[in-house]
Amino acid sequence: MYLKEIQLENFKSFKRMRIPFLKGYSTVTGPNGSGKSNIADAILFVLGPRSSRVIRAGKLTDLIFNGGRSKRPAKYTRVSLIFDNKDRLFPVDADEVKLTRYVNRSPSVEGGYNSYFYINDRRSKLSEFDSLLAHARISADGYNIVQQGDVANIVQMGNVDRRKVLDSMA
Amino acid sequence: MYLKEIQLENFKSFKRMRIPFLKGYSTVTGPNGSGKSNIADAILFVLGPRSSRVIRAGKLTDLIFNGGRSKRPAKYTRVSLIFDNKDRLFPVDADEVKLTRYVNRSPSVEGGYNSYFYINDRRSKLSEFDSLLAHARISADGYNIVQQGDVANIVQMGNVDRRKVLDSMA
Amino acid sequence: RKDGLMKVFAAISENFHRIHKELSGGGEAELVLENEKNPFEGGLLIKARPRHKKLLRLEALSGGEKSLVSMAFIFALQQYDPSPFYFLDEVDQNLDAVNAEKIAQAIKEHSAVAQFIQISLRKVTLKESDHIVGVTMQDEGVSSVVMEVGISETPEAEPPKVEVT
Amino acid sequence: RKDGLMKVFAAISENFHRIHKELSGGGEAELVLENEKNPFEGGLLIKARPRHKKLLRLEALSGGEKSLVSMAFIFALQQYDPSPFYFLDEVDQNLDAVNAEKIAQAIKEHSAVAQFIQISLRKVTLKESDHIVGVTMQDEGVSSVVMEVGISETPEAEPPKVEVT
Ligand SMILES: Nc1ncnc2c1ncn2[C@@H]1O[C@H](COP(=O)(O)OP(=O)(O)OP(=O)(O)O)[C@@H](O)[C@H]1O
Ligand SMILES: Nc1ncnc2c1ncn2[C@@H]1O[C@H](COP(=O)(O)OP(=O)(O)OP(=O)(O)O)[C@@H](O)[C@H]1O
Ligand SMILES: [Mg+2]
Ligand SMILES: [Mg+2]
Repeated sequence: MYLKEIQLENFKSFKRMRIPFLKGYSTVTGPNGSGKSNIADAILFVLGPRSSRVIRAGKLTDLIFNGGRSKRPAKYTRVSLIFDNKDRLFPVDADEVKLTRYVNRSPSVEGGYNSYFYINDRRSKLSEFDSLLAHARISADGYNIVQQGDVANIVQMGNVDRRKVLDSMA
Repeated sequence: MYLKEIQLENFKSFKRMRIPFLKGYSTVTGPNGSGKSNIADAILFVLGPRSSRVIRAGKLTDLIFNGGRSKRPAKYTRVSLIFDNKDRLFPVDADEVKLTRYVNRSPSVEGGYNSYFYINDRRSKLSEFDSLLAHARISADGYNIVQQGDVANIVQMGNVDRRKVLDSMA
Repeated sequence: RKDGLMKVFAAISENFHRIHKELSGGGEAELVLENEKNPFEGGLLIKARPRHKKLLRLEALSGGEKSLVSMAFIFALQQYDPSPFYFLDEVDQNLDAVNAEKIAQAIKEHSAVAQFIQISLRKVTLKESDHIVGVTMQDEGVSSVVMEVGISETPEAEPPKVEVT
Repeated sequence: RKDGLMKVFAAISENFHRIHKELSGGGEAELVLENEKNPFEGGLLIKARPRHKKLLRLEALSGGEKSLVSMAFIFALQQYDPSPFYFLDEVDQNLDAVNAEKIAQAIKEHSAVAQFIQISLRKVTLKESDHIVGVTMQDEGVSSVVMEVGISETPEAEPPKVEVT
């Protein structure tokens, strides 16, 4: 099981992009503000729908491409994570599992947006998503995904907050 | 006016050391934990007796050399800052001005320590110190001395705290 | 509930002690529950003694020493409840070249059993990894990605000046 | 009292706008009082628009973009009330090589009228300075200092392995 590819459409500073990843140890580099941490936010967007880990955004629609300098703001964002599933860690009978989250601006709805989930392009419920992730021991909580600044926070956080990290593992 | 030398005796990880500085632009480098930020703390120790800027210590006696791995803890610490005063920015008629602060452990005294100030090796009151520093526009408040982590704090601090930085300049 | 937490605490603090010793070349660090009888009434403390030094309050450690303590804590959690993939964003910011390299080498070792993706601006880190992905913002406000950027194109030299594919 | 604050605010926000533009190669940033009529009732906001991008909430900026905003604010304060000497501790941690160099060049320029002492682990910064001081901890738990360390002995290569004088 490993993350093979991330597909981004109108997610923060990414318009349309496929980012392939290989097994083993990959690094991501580039100038300040180029969009590196936005990739971490894209992963959290899909894996952590219930997660309290803030995606540096006020509201979910802040994640939709705002047009950059001169383009028009987009109306929706879609992010897919494609996992290699040859070892069937996800209880799905397929060599690849594609987890997709789609959010569009919808002023008429309460909250101002719609949010949909897909497993291998089939619409599914959040609970299906949750159970799939739990099986593969992939979680947006804990420290599988370490955001920029988390290292300093661990030392600075209060002792009770630090204990709560262990509570969530118990 | 510039800082010509720092003399440290039993200050944090420094036993006895004279660090000369030159005019213009100097950098300080070295491995993690080698004692670089302790130099910044030594400057704040002398210049900021009233300053709220914490010298990463719980109490003042935490600044006294604790013996490292195998030596005995020291009983006192003394730090002197030697400024070039050829331009007479300090209202003292001397080409050099040496500002010294001395603190020793003294369990019989309230607070557990004594703290003394010296100007060119003459004992002086804290108020004399203050007025000298004000004349030369050297202050431990404001951002003349930027401690490790201050850069991140400026963005993360609350809006009212940030305004208070301006209040102290008015 | 208490038993669950105590079991997690015992396993993670053992990991933490071992990993911190490795990362810091011999330092001693430990996790301490403020209230062992009623753990939910208190918090979790970290005490650390860098190599060749006395035990210190966490605040008195240097920036880099604190990062090593944090990384040891993160690795201790990760090893207690392993996952197939990990993502780390600029965890080497405070570290000098030697410590950044140590962390990268530890990740390289773990990457034999799990996938690691790490964002970094430091050359010492990038050269430990198997693959480097470059991110740039050529077009106004729009990010793009280039695979397999060479080391010489990395930030310490210059940001990747690459043709966007 | 209010007049005093408004005068300080006007001068510093002008410095801030100019300095941020220089450091970020054309970005727009401004200081905004939450309550202009009664400034003491509200706080001080920062709004920033990196070059070629839309105006963003401060939280949505990247780590490096936030550092540039902070440094512009620090320089704006320093230029309002100049001092004969300044001390900066690892202000270049989040910056890529290009931005770290820009900050170092700005410091180099200011060092013509005031003394600057800067702690840094980054080679791009060290090479801009006139003098480099090395700090090491050879003896157990005791720091010592070496003057005029050469660039090749700096951290990106290896920590200074020098004879302690
Ligand atoms: N909704 C959005 N639409 C367009 N661009 C956005 C949106 N949200 C954030 N951004 C852009 O993303 C940029 C931040 O990118 P990111 O935080 O990924 O940078 P980074 O590569 O991690 O940089 P650093 O090395 O400084 O941490 C911001 O400058 C902003 O322009
Ligand atoms: N009272 C004391 N006596 C002896 N040593 C002390 C004392 N207080 C602090 N120290 C030592 O100082 C060290 C921290 O030094 P400092 O913070 O200056 O490191 P640094 O060079 O800035 O490192 P970094 O690059 O990680 O920020 C601690 O590891 C501790 O051993
Ligand atoms: Mg980032
Ligand atoms: Mg330091």
